[in-house]
Amino acid sequence: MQEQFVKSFSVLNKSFNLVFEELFGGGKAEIVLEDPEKPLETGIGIIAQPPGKKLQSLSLLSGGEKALTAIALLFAILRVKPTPFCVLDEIDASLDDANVSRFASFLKNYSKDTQFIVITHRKATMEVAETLYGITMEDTATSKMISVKLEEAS
Amino acid sequence: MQEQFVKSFSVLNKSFNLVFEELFGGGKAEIVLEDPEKPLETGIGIIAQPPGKKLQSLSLLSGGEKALTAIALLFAILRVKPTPFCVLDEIDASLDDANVSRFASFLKNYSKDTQFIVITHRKATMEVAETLYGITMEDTATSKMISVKLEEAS
Amino acid sequence: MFLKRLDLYGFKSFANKLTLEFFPGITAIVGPNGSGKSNIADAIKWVLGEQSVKSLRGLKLEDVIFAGSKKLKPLGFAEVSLTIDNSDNCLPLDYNEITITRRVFRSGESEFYINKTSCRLKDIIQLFLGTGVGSEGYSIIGQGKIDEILSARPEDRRALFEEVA
Amino acid sequence: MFLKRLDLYGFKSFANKLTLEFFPGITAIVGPNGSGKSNIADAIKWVLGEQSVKSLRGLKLEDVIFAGSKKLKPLGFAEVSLTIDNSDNCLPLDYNEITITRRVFRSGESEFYINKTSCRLKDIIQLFLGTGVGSEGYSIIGQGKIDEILSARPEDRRALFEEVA
Ligand SMILES: Nc1ncnc2c1ncn2[C@@H]1O[C@H](COP(=O)(O)OP(=O)(O)OP(=O)(O)O)[C@@H](O)[C@H]1O
Ligand SMILES: Nc1ncnc2c1ncn2[C@@H]1O[C@H](COP(=O)(O)OP(=O)(O)OP(=O)(O)O)[C@@H](O)[C@H]1O
Ligand SMILES: [Mg+2]
Ligand SMILES: [Mg+2]
Repeated sequence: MQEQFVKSFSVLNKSFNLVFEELFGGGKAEIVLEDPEKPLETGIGIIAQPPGKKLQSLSLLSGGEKALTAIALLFAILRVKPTPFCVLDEIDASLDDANVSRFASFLKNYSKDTQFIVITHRKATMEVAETLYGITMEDTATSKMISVKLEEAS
Repeated sequence: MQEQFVKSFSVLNKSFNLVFEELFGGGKAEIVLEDPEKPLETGIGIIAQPPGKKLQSLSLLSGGEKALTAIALLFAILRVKPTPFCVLDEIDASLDDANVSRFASFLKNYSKDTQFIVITHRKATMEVAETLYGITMEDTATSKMISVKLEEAS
Repeated sequence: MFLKRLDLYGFKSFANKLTLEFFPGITAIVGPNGSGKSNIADAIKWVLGEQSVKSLRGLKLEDVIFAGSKKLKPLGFAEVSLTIDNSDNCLPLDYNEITITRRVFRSGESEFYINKTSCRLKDIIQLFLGTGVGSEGYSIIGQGKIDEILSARPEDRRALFEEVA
Repeated sequence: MFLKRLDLYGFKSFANKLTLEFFPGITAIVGPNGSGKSNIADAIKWVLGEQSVKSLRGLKLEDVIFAGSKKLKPLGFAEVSLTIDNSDNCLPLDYNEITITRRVFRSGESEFYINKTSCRLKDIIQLFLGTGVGSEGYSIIGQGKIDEILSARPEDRRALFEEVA
């Protein structure tokens, strides 16, 4: 039981480091058991070091870097234990254009194993979707769906 | 003292409702003293009703509506008691394109009385700036400034 | 499994019935601020058994029922149905297609159905146990919530990691 | 008053000295994620007397000093200077131009200056009292913080409203 957890944890850790490197174009990241002696009770720490930078606390990362690190962890989890579907509400909001493109191609790759429903305002994310739904408010203040073409969507 | 506060509060309330209407194209908003009998101690409530919609708790507003309501309150405060300068870090992040344009023209109007330094990823906000600074990371992982033309900035 | 269809009626801003079809791969939902996109995510959470009113941005149970507008009257109940393709038998029920339905009335009364058969909320929650779907899981990331995966205290992260490992 | 110039040296990601000139109206700061834009906002907060390490996203005082990188050594101190046009006499000092400087060393030692004259932190804070500038005010809205104006509990909002009214 304890052995199972420690083994899965190590697999997830490797996955996180790999995904982080791919999303950031380098650098490294880890998840750590704060007290390795008590793997089933102890807290879990997260370490992230963008490429070329010195390792510092997560709090000093920028808004976009934090979001991308969280996205890396999410994708690492999906790689180790995919859920059948995943609903993502504007998780690309803080990413700059270069990072949102990388995020979008990741989404495309993972969509072979997981069905994604993404709410987004970002063109790059819309472009990897096979299905696009537009939602607007009628003047009666109720929601309706409209068909959307990509050029007018963002 | 109490009279002064109640008077200023009422001015701010009118200002908030006006700015909200301008930013949302309708609707209404208020700030209220929770206990009007104790104006100097009581908590302050905020009410916001986008155009055409029923009045509900703030929590049910969308991400963008909440941000725009907070922006309306900020501008209302600036109208009543302008600060000499104001630093805004990505407060336009949740706004859709229609709303960020309205936000940008508001910024332009208020910039006669208040100096604004805005950090943004949004083209509409960049377009109302008279001065534009680009910040990038060198490969030595230290920040530097580069001159920016608007076409390449967003 | 994968999601096939979401039917919304009277849920939050959806006064008129709306049906969304989903396919394997990526579906993007776009539109202006306040149009109802996050409400769709809330509907999926809710029909899967979400019990916390706060996590649906409401203050009370009836906040998920269409409250009316300047031009429309409030509705008396909200109903969401989620139809799932179960051909891979991921869910422990012997159907190729499973529809879960949740309904709530202004009185506070609730109804739950799996393939038109009345059931309890815990039957729906039970159905998804172990799939990563549900409130302890990571299958629904709400607006503004992506950072929480990092900012949670180390002890709080355990719930998530135990689900995974 | 208005801001004229910000000089950063050794502050967070600014290992090399950077000077930014400001003019009345709107200045926009743009660039990729992690480039240092919010660090500029932090620098302005800090030189105006911010005392909470947490509100500068740090865990300890020395987190504001350039910590080095793969290719560069850490620096021994951080220094920020803010030069302000005071021709309208908004600040209660008899100068047309006021430069406030804050410096912190790895030892934890701090130095403060107003127009090259050594002073204490509280002299800087005192200078801006009543102008809306400073940590209780509304002149610096940090990243992700705009919603806080709404989500603060009604009692907490008083501090802001008392500053205004
Ligand atoms: N019970 C209800 N009855 C009627 N309208 C409701 C109800 N609950 C929420 N709404 C409305 O739904 C709107 C919010 O919708 P939602 O959060 O889905 O927007 P969104 O499309 O995600 O926008 P954004 O891009 O800003 O995040 C609010 O304007 C709110 O008034
Ligand atoms: N003391 C320090 N020494 C060196 N680098 C630091 C220091 N403190 C912060 N940084 C670096 O500054 C970067 C964050 O910068 P900042 O928050 O200004 O980014 P940003 O331009 O606002 O990005 P975003 O668009 O994502 O918000 C981080 O990558 C962090 O590593
Ligand atoms: Mg939303
Ligand atoms: Mg930033």
